Amino acid sequence: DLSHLLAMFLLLVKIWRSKSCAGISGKSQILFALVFTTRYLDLFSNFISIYNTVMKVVFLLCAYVTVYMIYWKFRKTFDNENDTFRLEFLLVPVIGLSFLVNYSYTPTEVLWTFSIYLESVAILPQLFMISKTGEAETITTHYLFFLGLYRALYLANWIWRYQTENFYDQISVVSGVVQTIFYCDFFYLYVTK
Amino acid sequence: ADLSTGHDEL
Repeated sequence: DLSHLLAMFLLLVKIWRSKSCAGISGKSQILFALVFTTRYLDLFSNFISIYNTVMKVVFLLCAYVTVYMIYWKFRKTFDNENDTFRLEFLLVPVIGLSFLVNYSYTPTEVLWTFSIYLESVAILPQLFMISKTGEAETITTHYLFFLGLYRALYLANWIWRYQTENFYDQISVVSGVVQTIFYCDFFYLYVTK
Repeated sequence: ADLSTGHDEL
């Protein structure tokens, strides 16, 4: 979670200090805001811990502030021409799958499932943008590294929880593996370059 | 475990 938090802070600090969101995919950031919104609908109904509640609020705030920076405050620096990933290619399959494969057919549960599936592919517009322009600022690569590391660390956490609590969540685990795989090529480049 | 309720991960 701290790796995830660090990633989001890095991105915000980068945008704020440079007063620019060049090289950042607004579409990926909108998807992340949508991920947190649909996942944290239980913010007021399902209390886990103070840590859990505080982190949810911080994640939501970070996501929305980032979107605000890109599409409002620093919109003149937004590289709209290169942020061309077609969101419907992600949203249509993800919506379909969240209705087909979920734990229970209730609105909040389907939306939670949607958020898990969507998160696994939400970075693709950003990765597409980088491959299209062929460049990324150093700070952007740090952002991506910690964002990918967070899900890779969750894989270890899930193995630990299965061993110690016999707890496992197939939807999270399969999506988490898929999500981590999308970062592998990037991890390789990050470490070698 | 009932996985349909109480997701405790972020």
